[in-house]
Amino acid sequence: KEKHKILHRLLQNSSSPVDL
Amino acid sequence: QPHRKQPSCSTLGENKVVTLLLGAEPEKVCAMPDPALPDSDIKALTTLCDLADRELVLNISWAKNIPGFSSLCLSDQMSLLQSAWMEILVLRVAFRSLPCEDKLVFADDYIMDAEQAKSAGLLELHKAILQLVSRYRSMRLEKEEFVTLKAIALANSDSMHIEDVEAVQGLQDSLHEALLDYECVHHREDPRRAGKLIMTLPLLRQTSAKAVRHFCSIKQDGRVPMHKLFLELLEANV
Repeated sequence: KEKHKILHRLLQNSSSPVDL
Repeated sequence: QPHRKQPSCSTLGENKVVTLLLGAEPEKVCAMPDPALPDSDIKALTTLCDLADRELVLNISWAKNIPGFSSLCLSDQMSLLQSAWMEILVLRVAFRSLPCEDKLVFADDYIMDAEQAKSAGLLELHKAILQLVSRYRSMRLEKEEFVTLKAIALANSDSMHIEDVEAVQGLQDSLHEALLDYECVHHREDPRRAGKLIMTLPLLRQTSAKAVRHFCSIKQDGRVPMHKLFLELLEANV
């Protein structure tokens, strides 16, 4: 999971859509 | 005897899942190739990798809006996206390219013909995606079908790391049901249309695998700058 930090963070981010 | 549920056509003619998927579609992204750089294969590939990275951010946000996806555990959400991210990108390019003959619409401001693809070293990939486009064009793929098929590709990504197989199966079932329901209402004349759409998924996976392999070799070459999310997902597929 440590290898996939950005995907993990974007999925956890509750605000949607994710800001670019 | 297992219970066999026939697709029940929704009375209003609108499937709720399909409507939600239409509403979840990401906005368009512009490629904005750097005008300061001279045209070259590196410039084309840099533009495509940058575009893909920005689309990926939107696609992750899109996935969270697929009915049922956010109920999966975080680890399974990650596994599905790690397996299917390129299929989603390729399917989006294929759908955008439907109105154009022999060209791939990576973005409204970035449309690539075979000559340009050849210069960028992408001719094989260009041909492969065009094969998919021609398949969808001959079927007259509709936006409702495209959004549902894209969600099915994600839910059906065959990751080897799924923890809750039943939950993922449940998501596949509800999306499959939505496609059957849509076709039952809108394409009564062709009772096999849903099946025909599902039968395009092997070509989508094959094309996507080709794209991943190609961009992995570009990454190893080291001449094209790539953003972190794109790199992270490329590495997930190695």
